[in-house]
Amino acid sequence: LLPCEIPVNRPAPVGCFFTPAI
Amino acid sequence: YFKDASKKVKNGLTFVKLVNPCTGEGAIYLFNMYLQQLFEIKVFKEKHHSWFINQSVQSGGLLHFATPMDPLFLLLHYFIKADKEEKFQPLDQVVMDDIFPNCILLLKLRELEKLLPHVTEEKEIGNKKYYKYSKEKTLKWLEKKVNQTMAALKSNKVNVSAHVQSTAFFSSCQASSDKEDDYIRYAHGLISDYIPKELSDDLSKY
Amino acid sequence: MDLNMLERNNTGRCRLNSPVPAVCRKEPCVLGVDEAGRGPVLGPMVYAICYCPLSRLADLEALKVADSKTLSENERERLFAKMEEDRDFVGWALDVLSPNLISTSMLGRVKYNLNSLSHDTATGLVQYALDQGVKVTQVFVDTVGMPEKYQERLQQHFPGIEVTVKAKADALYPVVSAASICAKVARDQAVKNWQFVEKLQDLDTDYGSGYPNDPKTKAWLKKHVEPVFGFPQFVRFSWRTAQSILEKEAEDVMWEDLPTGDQEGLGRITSYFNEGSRTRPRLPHRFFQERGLEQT
Repeated sequence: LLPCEIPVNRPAPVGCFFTPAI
Repeated sequence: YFKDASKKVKNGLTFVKLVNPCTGEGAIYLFNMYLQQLFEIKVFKEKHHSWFINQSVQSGGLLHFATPMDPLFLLLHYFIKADKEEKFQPLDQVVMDDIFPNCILLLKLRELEKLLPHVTEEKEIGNKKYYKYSKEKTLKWLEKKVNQTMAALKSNKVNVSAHVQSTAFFSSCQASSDKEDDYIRYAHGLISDYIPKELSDDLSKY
Repeated sequence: MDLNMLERNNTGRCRLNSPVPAVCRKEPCVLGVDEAGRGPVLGPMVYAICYCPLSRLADLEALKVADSKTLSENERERLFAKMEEDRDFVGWALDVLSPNLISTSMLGRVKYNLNSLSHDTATGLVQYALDQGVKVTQVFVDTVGMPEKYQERLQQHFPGIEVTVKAKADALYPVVSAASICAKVARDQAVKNWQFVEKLQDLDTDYGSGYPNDPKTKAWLKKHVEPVFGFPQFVRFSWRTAQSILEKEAEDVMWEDLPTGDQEGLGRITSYFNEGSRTRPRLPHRFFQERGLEQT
């Protein structure tokens, strides 16, 4: 869940750029 | 869990609009026909959120929660409404509602026979059962709910202290600072989200 | 220069330093401060100090650490190697500020601009030398922003030291030029061996000098912009060059604290008076409000 709104639904290279961390 | 339920029974899972027993307005519930279980749906709806879902971004940050709910809260709404007629009535004449016709789904619940005596007096005439709302039974039943809720609040370390404190900064030792009647007040408030206002007031006196 | 600490995590900042020459703890020393990579839109900015005893300044000069800007990359590396050989009287320390640290500082809710970041980094490095017991008596700094203000701030911070902040200090003072060489060698190496945390497929590393007006750099930015994630963290998002590409190529993003026109939910002030007309909806219990949960 992002703290911001990206007003589109689209593919995104989440695996490349987003490394979840606590 | 839900998916296989909907496979086993035709339209095993249905979203239905039923009454919100607190406000009398409509609300969305989830009915699991297979397990004969009612779920309330609450939505997390803060503005300016989006999701990363797998390799995509989805706009709108809604998140729906389905939580098992005791159907007696909904049945109680109809019993209280029918109580004005001051007489014992068959169930299918109590639980009817032209605004929310799907309320008859409640009559399909297996456990009904076990549930109703918590909130009604009943009479059997010619092997047909007739029911009448009983306030004192209901208050006793609600007291149990409040006690169970208090136990859950404690075990889940929910911050119930009277002074306003953001849950984001709960202090580790908050349990000690929360007094018993904070728990009772909080639990009563939570249960009151599922019962009409005047019953909530009666419960608070009780 | 061993930058593998940076290569392990290049999203913050990292401090590197030479051993402190024993003589620098005994004799009065002169210390130079300079940075490399202030202008580029790619890669880290590196702050460096270099120090040596006043008595050995001539030996440092003999290393031909003339104005570092006139030296080629190879000459700088060779000179740096020679300084490493002369570690009995020359010491250095670096602070490598990653592009991510620069971007998040400049774009944070509380702005921390590049000049402040630079000043604080330089001050931190001088303090580091003092903490290591180096007997610093003079500091020479290449100016960033207004020299007078910078000089005043540094002098206040280090009252017992004679501070000189001057433009083109790296051409005037060998110890500043030496610092500049350390900074440039570190930056060149960091840029050349940059470890992209993003696992990108068609990544090419032909990004030129990294300066905004370098056509290769501009082409590289255009090629690697990602509509949702912007750029790899190698890029300084706070740079105008990067921002203008994002404005054109990337998706919009709305944050809760953006001043949006529709302050819905706030009725007209009069509506708070005639209570009757506004049916105040019964609010859900605190438990739900605190968790942003509503009835459907």
